[in-house]
Amino acid sequence: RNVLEANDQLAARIRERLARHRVTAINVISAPGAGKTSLLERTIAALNGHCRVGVLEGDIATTRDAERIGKLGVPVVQLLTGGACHLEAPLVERGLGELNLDALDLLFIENVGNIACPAEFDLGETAKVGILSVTEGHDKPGKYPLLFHEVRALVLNKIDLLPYTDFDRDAFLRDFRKLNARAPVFEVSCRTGEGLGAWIHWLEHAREGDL
Amino acid sequence: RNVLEANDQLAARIRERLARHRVTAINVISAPGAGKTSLLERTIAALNGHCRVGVLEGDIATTRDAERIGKLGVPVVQLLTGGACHLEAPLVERGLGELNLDALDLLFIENVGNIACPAEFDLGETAKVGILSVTEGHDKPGKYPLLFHEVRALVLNKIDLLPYTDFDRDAFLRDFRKLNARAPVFEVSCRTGEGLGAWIHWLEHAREGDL
Ligand SMILES: Nc1nc2c(ncn2[C@@H]2O[C@H](COP(=O)(O)OP(=O)(O)OP(=O)(O)O)[C@@H](O)[C@H]2O)c(=O)[nH]1
Ligand SMILES: Nc1nc2c(ncn2[C@@H]2O[C@H](COP(=O)(O)OP(=O)(O)OP(=O)(O)O)[C@@H](O)[C@H]2O)c(=O)[nH]1
Ligand SMILES: [Mg+2]
Ligand SMILES: [Mg+2]
Ligand SMILES: [Zn+2]
Ligand SMILES: [Zn+2]
Repeated sequence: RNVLEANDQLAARIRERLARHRVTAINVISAPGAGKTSLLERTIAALNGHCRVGVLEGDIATTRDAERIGKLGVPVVQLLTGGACHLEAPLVERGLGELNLDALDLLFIENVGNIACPAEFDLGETAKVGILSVTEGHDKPGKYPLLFHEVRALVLNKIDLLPYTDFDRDAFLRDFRKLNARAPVFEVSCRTGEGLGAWIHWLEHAREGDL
Repeated sequence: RNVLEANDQLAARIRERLARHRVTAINVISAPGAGKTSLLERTIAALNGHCRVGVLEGDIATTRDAERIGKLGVPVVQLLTGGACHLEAPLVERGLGELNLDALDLLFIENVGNIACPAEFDLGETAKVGILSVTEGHDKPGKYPLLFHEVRALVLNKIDLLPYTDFDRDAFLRDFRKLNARAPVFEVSCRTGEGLGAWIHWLEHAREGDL
């Protein structure tokens, strides 16, 4: 309990700092390989020029994701957790120290690939966004409820694979809506680019503080 | 640190107990939706009659996985972690209390869907087995190294989806072999049944204490 309290106090200070610099921060959470980095690659390509984007990359090991994002020419900082399966506020604060917040409009925090505990830790973000890939199965909201309850938006990724899975959209939506009545669901494919327009549009609203 | 010590002492007692009853226990670990329950469904159907199988199902919420396994007519106990993203030895010990170990040859422990911390907790198992689905990406061994280092066997699942992904088998194997020189890799599809024979054969060796 004390860990969460100290974390939450620091998260509140981070949130104030981001607000002072008028930076909208999105904490992106999913299981490993659901497509967090792929979504960021597509999103940054679509937003480039419209707004100034930065990324904090949370991982247990390697700098591979930061390297992928770095190729797109936006500021990115790799945060290595040293083994922990989720990001906490102190590491995010350290990462912010390496970015020029006055030169950013939108900050993505890619969390460690884990569908469970990252949803418990406030990082000072404006909103949590979850990603579920259709290959994981439609039962995940019921089985891992916290994330789906907490998100302000949910991206359903890899819809290009729907024909080869037994993913049941209705069962998924029924379970998700029991946990979260408001969050929009964006059905996308980061491989084909399908459906990304509505997600980009939502981000623009998020930037205007209009969630 | 103390948590792990207490856990390890109990795990050692569980291991002795399972050995006394000549039960081989496999701790099955993967990311959410990689196919743990699907692999168990296929495995139980293939083994039925050859050996007596039981299952402990670890989850954060719902009894859905235990219900799927229960339909196959084998003893199954649902373990609910109350929010924790991994199983620990005390919950496993409680689950064992609900099984007749003298009527079992092979016990599967399906861990909570998480590619990180479940690999840190000894449950008294004979061996940890990991599952990676090709849709998660070939970079997972490098990015989430502990599990891949610890496993005695690795199942690469959903190979029916290979044609629709950018999964690079060579890159995956190179990274995996840096972490684990010995563990066999079974390339399977729980959807089509392809490749399951070699996995079943390995289990029969595991039962004879011949890993
Ligand atoms: N078919 C298909 N594959 C996708 C899609 N989006 C991502 N992928 C693939 O899914 C795998 C994982 O994608 P990443 O973007 O690395 O996933 P991630 O969530 O960032 O992974 P971690 O950071 O390691 O947890 C890669 O092989 C991607 O090419 C999609 O829409 N369709
Ligand atoms: N295409 C394809 N889909 C598969 C395969 N194996 C499992 N699936 C699908 O993958 C999804 C998840 O499978 P599960 O067996 O529930 O995965 P799990 O690892 O037990 O999931 P959790 O227990 O919730 O972490 C389901 O929709 C399965 O139908 C496979 O070999 N190929
Ligand atoms: Mg990533
Ligand atoms: Mg399961
Ligand atoms: Zn964690
Ligand atoms: Zn955990």
